[in-house]
Amino acid sequence: APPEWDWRSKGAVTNVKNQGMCGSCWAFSVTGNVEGQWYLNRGTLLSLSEQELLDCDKMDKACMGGLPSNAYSAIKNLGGLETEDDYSYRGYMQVCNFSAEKAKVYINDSVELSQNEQKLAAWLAKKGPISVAINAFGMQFYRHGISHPLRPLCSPWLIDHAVLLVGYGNRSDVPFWAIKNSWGPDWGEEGYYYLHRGSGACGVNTMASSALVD
Amino acid sequence: APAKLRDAGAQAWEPPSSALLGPARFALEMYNRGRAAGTRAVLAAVRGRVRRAGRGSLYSLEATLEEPPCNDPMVCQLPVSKKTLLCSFEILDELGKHMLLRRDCGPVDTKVTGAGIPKDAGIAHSDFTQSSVLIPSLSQPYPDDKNETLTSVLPLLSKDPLPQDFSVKMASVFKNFLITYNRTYATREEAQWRLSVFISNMMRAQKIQALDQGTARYGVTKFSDLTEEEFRTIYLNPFLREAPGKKMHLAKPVDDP
Repeated sequence: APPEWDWRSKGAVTNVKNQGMCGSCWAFSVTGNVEGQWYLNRGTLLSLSEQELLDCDKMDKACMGGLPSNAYSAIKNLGGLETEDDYSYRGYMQVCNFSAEKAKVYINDSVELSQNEQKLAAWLAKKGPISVAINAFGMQFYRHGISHPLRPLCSPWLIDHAVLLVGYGNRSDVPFWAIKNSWGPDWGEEGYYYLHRGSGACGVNTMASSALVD
Repeated sequence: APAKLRDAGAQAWEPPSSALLGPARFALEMYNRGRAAGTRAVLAAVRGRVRRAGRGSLYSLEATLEEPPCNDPMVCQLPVSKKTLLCSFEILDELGKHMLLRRDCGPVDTKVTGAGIPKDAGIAHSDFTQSSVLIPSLSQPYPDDKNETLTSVLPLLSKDPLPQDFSVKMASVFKNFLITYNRTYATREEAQWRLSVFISNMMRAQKIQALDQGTARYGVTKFSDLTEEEFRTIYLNPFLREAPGKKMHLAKPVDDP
């Protein structure tokens, strides 16, 4: 993998979004991944709808939580994702009013990625932003810098927040993952969270996944 | 118990119980905030110590609370029998204004230890961990607090006295927070409760900061007036670790032709 990479400067990442008072991080993580896949495979960056997943993905629980792997499957079964503009975010579940005619993107499949962080970095640099799930320990009060909680405090077994890896690099020799969160641009570093890379911090390597677009 | 000075170095003493009633009642009020009549915990016993802090007094209370039984399915999903909790509270009383600094509660196994605070549990001063709170530097706007190092301004683990005008400082930090995040509360009681949550959160952020091995900075964020439980319930996703989800096949390595 290259020593550092950042898809934000390569046009593959939309602006930071805000899930509001809803446990819909899983939907934002997956749409962020599909936005990147569509851009890298089809050449257009579209901001995609999380509300469609909240309303129409019956395997998951909308604001009570969901799983990326279920969401990819739902997108495939539904026939694609509408754009944010066409199916805008409300932050609570409504009746599903997805229409296939309005779907602007589709996915062909989804894959589970390696738990080796070097391989993850290589995959990210070549294939695009990655959906991951982490333990959100400390994030309630995170302001900036590279977070590296003690392992017992941020156990990889207590995963409770889905986010998007958009890049990686080093800051004064401290390796980091650049992570797009969905709590709005007025949290963290303009909406981004920086987490130590290479130590499996907070389980960042345990649930990495991506959609595939032919 | 008669008021007496424990030892000259500690400058803390055990006041007569009547002096504890004010802070104890405030602590109970905070504990029962938002509960309907009939579901509120009651105070069974209280003991504590007080020491000078700035212009006021810092009370460290050990209280036994009795949680009422609950059989109303509208209030609790499963019937709850009467429960005894042992709580420790730290309350700052400045010019008659109370401020809850810390609250820790846990069940007491009344069968083993008997009701209330075990007699022989006297807390030697050396066990007493002084918890203090952050100074406004945490709420500096993000770009220019880079050089602030929390530990250098925070007497968390030391025995230093609380900073002067502590409540004034905390009120100012909280006001900063309200302005920055455009926060409003419906009632004065709600605002008081949120202030105590805010202060408690600052202590949590301070501990997280002290234990972080990276370069991250923790402090005031837009979630600083939410309890941990509220934050977890509203913003996080426990489903992620509960359900396995659909099985996906493993991606090919990127260098696989």
